[in-house]
Amino acid sequence: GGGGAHILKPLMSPPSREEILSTLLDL
Amino acid sequence: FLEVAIHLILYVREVYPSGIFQKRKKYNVPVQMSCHPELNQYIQDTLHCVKPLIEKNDAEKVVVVIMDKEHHPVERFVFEISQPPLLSISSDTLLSHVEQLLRAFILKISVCDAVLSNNPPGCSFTVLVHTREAATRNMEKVQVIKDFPWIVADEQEVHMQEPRLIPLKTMTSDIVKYIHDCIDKES
Repeated sequence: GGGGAHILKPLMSPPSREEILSTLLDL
Repeated sequence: FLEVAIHLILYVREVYPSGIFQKRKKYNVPVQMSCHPELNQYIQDTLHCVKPLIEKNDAEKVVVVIMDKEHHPVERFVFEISQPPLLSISSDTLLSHVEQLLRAFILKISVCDAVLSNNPPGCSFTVLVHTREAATRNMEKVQVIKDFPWIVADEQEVHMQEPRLIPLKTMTSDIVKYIHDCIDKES
């Protein structure tokens, strides 16, 4: 595999807005 | 440059609370950079995997996609990348020229919210890489090393209905950028 043109994305998602907000509240 | 651009896009388009961003100076212009370690690591890991593709001219486009709650793209910041032609000018001249262009582009991103409609609440983002033929093998190595796997994007994350094209900046180094704005994002 790995031959053709593809549109790739990272498997993992970035931290969500909610996750970021909750860590801000922890500080 | 892509790192600075992604931070600034996330700030300008309010994907994350403005409290996590700090003003810094890049290319002699003020920009907003996140100081959230987890988000910064994510952006760094992403670009670490993209870099070898760009260097080998295997990446056709790098796209920062803002998605709504249902993971439908509402905006795409598109960085079309092509190798600069062989240049006869000195590297110093080229460097200062490219720096000027990057500065202009950063300023364009800073004010792009004036030409974009508001995004719905609860948006997230992803980075898509459009690879050229036979490019994925180069990425396979780096994603294993970094433990940061990449997959083929789903159709719903790629497809956007009737996007409105907003050109931002064309650089003579052939890096062309524009935004796709979804017309009915608030419907």
